[in-house]
Amino acid sequence: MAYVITIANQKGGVAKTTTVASVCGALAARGLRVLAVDLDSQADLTLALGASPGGLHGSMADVLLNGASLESILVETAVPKLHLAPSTSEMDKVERFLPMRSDYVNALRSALAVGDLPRAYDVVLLDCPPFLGAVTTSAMHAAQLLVIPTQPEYFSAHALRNMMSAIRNVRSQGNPDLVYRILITMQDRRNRIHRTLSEQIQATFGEGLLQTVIEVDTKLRESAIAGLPVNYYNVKTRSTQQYDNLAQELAQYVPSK
Amino acid sequence: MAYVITIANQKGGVAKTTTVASVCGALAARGLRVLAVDLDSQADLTLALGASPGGLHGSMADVLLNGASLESILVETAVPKLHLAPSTSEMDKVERFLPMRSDYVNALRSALAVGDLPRAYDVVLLDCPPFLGAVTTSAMHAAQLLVIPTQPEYFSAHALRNMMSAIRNVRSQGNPDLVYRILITMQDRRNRIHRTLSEQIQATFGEGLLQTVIEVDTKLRESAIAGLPVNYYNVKTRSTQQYDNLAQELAQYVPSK
Ligand SMILES: Nc1ncnc2c1ncn2[C@@H]1O[C@H](COP(=O)(O)OP(=O)(O)OP(=O)(O)O)[C@@H](O)[C@H]1O
Ligand SMILES: Nc1ncnc2c1ncn2[C@@H]1O[C@H](COP(=O)(O)OP(=O)(O)OP(=O)(O)O)[C@@H](O)[C@H]1O
Ligand SMILES: [Mg+2]
Ligand SMILES: [Mg+2]
Repeated sequence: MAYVITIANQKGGVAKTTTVASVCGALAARGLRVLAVDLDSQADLTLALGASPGGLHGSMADVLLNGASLESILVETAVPKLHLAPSTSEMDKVERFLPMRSDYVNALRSALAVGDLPRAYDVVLLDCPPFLGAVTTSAMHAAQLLVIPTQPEYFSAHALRNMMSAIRNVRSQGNPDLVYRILITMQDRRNRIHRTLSEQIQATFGEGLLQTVIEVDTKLRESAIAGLPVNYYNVKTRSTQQYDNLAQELAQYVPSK
Repeated sequence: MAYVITIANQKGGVAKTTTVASVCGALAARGLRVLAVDLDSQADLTLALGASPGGLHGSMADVLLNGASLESILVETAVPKLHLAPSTSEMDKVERFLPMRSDYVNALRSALAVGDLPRAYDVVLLDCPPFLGAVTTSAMHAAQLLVIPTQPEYFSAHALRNMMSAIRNVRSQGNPDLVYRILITMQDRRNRIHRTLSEQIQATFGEGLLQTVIEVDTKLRESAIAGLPVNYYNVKTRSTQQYDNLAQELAQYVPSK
């Protein structure tokens, strides 16, 4: 049974997409069979993994709105063992029309349970838009683990309050076992505010915070342009090491076969 | 008649809120009567101007869903001549229920035209969530000028394509005179990708790009925590000067009284 990790945060620009792409690359390099799912109409994960939103046979909008099977829209990436369920700007329609279905919160959970999919992958990672709407809610219902990337900055730290109440809602409405973990991203060690806020988040969330911290590394910007996870773009750079540490930490949550 | 500037971009974390707070501070310091409107359920603009989302008499959700007048929810800020229409997490409901009204795209334009409001302010600035939904669409219909903050990074540059098609839709559905201008934000001069992508955006958009470029400045992070626009927090810092230049550039669009 594939283990589902959702990467979400209402706050924009906190490295949700960068984290999904990097963790997928690191887990695939460790031999796991990985599926990356792009749920954002910006289609940044689709770009980050080298696919072009214009040249696809289908997207997640077809799966969630038109009943297409997830398997029918999958594309391979440059990385062995890593497949992508791509997105296009059509996903905007999903946000609007999905809530009209009575059982919409389970739309993703059901789509991931169809056919061979659950046995074909060890881990599935879902990238969400910066909006706590129907799509992100459905992704939180599909997940065993929710990772919340957070910059050590004021607005990001404040956003954690809304995320916690969203988690309480999801747990009471159908996914009681949802575990969350906060991930500090884009940290600049030299910045006083970053140090102070990281300490505050650590003090407030304790166990709820992942050990790994991801620091600022411009190679992550370059790897996005190259359409590759950072470990396939530059093995030596700091973020490749840090995202590999993160993948190891997350792999501990994945039940062994 | 108040001149309405909407600050929007589907891409998250590109300094939409920071730009609204900073431009409001700079215009108020130049003697203009300014209204800042927070349309994001994260309520970051409300925080950035020193108000606390918990201690309010009302919010923009009351105006857009429950028919409250905008004047009834206004709060003063620490800055003379700068008032705030605050937000709370209730704005999530607006995104969901506003589209059920037949004429929802004009909801904000109408709310801003009520009572003394149009004569009470010279400029109104609208801060939008990182999502091209009903709220941002309504804000684009209410505006004479749309400013699109953009980081000189790959995903941000890509987001401009969706923004351009959103502008085309708004122009054909009710606001034909909408002018847009792109603003480069959070630029790091030392970073090669930032330099390259800024040049590409300049080459692609020419006149559509504002002259002023906002560079990285950690004083902007500090001023957000202090609940003050950066020019009221630290007069000498680089971003105070750059946002003042921007305010001057934008003031040229505001018809003189
Ligand atoms: N550790 C890092 N160091 C340097 N740049 C980074 C890092 N992580 C992410 N970035 C860059 O910061 C920007 C924001 O990251 P990203 O787009 O992944 O965030 P996001 O949360 O997915 O944004 P959105 O809310 O729009 O979906 C991107 O341009 C990305 O390349
Ligand atoms: N020029 C700058 N230099 C340094 N930090 C900045 C600058 N501009 C913005 N920031 C910081 O970067 C983060 C993102 O900015 P901000 O929250 O204003 O973006 P946004 O587009 O409003 O995000 P969202 O999409 O979540 O609404 C904030 O923590 C802010 O304090
Ligand atoms: Mg993203
Ligand atoms: Mg904002």
